[in-house]
Amino acid sequence: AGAQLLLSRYFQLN
Amino acid sequence: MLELRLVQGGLLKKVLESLKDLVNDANFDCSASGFSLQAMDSSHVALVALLLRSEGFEHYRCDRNLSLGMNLNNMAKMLKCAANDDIVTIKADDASDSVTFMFESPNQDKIADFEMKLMDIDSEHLGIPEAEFQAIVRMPSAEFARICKDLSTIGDTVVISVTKEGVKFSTRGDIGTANIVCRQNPSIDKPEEATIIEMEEPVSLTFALRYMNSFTKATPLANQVTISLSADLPVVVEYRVAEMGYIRFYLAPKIEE
Repeated sequence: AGAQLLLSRYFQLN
Repeated sequence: MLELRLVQGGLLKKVLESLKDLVNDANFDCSASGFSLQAMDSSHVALVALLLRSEGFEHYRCDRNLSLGMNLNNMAKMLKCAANDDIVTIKADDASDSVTFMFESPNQDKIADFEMKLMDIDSEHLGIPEAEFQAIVRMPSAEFARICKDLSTIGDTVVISVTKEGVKFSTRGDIGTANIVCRQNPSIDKPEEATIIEMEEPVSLTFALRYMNSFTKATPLANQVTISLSADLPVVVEYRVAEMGYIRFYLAPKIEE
């Protein structure tokens, strides 16, 4: 049910 | 040289039990300020951030910043050999490829040391900005665990909706639907049983229950859990680790396709 978003959508790699 | 002595060794056992199913390998970062970890699960959907401040240790020596790469399952196996009331000391030399866990019984009649090989881990460190959340729910951690467990028998995802009426956890599956509403309850006599909702504006987000259930492995660490929600951010599920720090789980939401 629905598409899973990834953390990279919100947080930048340091 | 690193030497960290934690009188409440049981806390470290509980921390590892709450991490090991989500993350296989991770770097523990040791600095003068504390012992910390940040790691994503293999699918890059969830992230765990752990902080144990140096002041929480009975003895904390960290001559220079060190990153200790460990297999969390193996670390958990070693810590399982400590009794819940043992004092745990973590030791590592600067150039060493191993770490030693020393377990002392409270009356000092039994002392054990376990040496574990370290690993080289290429970790991806994410920058997590401080954020304002639209809604913050504090509730008993056991209640949250129960809700996630119950709902996962019916559906795969949970919709968490916060309104001024309370916080609603909903799921839907082949056999039917379920809705659980928890209302604000300040519970002044027993603060550990309180449910407190701070809401700037209503918010509703969908999450995979598989991850939420994994986060609730941290339930033995704290009586209360804090769930912070915003429409444009991953949810943060936080458990305090005694007075010394926290374990925070971040989970990206699911959206309608």
